[in-house]
Amino acid sequence: ACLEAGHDEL
Amino acid sequence: MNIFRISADLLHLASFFILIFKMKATKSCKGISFKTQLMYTLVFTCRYLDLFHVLGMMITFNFAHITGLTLYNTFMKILFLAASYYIVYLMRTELKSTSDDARDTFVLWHILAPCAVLALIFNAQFTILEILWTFSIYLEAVAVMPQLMLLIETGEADSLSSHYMFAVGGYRALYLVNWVYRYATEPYYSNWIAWIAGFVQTALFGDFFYYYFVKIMSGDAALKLPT
Repeated sequence: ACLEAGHDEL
Repeated sequence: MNIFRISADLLHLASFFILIFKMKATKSCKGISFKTQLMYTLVFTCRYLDLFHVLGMMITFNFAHITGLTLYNTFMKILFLAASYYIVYLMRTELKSTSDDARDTFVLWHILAPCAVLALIFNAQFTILEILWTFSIYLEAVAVMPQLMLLIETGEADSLSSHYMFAVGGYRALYLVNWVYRYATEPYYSNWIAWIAGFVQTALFGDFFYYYFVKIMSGDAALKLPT
């Protein structure tokens, strides 16, 4: 879920 | 990871260093809204809670999910948290006597309450981490309001403050470009929450950018705003 859109960004 | 995203993060990082440099060089935090800086610490605290998860994996040598991007993100998150807390610390200790609290009159509940309600209604998943992340996205979009009000009340900003505002406002504009680029090149569905909030955030800097570029064109030292 971390790599879900936006979550792999700052 | 793309050039827009990297340059956005570096511009954001630069904004911290510009502000810290300015505060250290002038030994003053005049014209800087404490409330906005406080909101930024709240934004990063709510957004980067996954740091505990990542750091937990690292100290237990569970590197299965640790990628280069994770390391980059973790490093930057720690930097952003440290810088934003350091700024708030400076404003409440060494530079407290130069604080502009009297003119920093924005009522924080006017942004905290709506962001909290919105985060409870519009989110991707109804979990604590996701709601706090969403809250941080909404809050960051409006966190600059106290600073903008202070700037308008002051009527002008010295060059370092205007460069700081340009960096803070510009980084999210680059994130918008990053989202368009990712949408066009990756199987990446854009997170419409971050997109709308990012658009609002950038729009709030709109008039500031206008006066900033007018100042750059006219070569003025200080940024003049209509009082």
